[in-house]
Amino acid sequence: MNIFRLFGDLSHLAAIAILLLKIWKTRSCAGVSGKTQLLFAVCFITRYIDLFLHFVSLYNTEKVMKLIYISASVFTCYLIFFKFKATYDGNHDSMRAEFLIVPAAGLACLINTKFDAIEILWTFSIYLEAVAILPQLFLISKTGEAETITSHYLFAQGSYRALYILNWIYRYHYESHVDTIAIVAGVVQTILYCDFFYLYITKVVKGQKIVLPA
Amino acid sequence: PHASKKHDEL
Repeated sequence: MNIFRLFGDLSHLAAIAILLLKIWKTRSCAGVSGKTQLLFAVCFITRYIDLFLHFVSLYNTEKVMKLIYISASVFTCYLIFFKFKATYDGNHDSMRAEFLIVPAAGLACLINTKFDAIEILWTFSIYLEAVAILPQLFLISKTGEAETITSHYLFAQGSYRALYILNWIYRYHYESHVDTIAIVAGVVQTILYCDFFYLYITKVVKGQKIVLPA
Repeated sequence: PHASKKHDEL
């Protein structure tokens, strides 16, 4: 474990917590893409499938973190699609998730480190996570604005994988550890946030709201 | 560098 990965995971936890708090406190999921949250839930379940396959003694933090990620993302989907369904902005959350899931699944079968079920699921989860934020960014571009709290969520969510890139550089240099698939997907994922990062740093930090077109 | 056998990251 290194500082970059630690802060990356903390940033990821913060993102999940910010979104849950936003929905719970405002009792509304306006401005939140339910499809993105569904895709994240799929990512966690397919990536941490080993938790279900053989019983895990919750002795180490990694197992606990995996359970937190899975339960929090499923609970967020429950809030969006059931509890606060009336506030779900289905008209603007219109990006076809199939256009993300099918290519990720296809690519996972073509480019992977080992052709076995668990590894393919893990690879699918990595590829899907890289594009899972697209419906959320698409929704913001359709509504033309993002609530400040949602911007903080996106900043934390985007920072997590950006910090992981620093973690991979660190591990390459000090542990000569390389996980090419995760690195390439992580770079693509972070690049998708660049436009938002620019808006966040030039606007939200100054207390303004993000309104598109910028 | 060696490709990691087990994925040890979240």
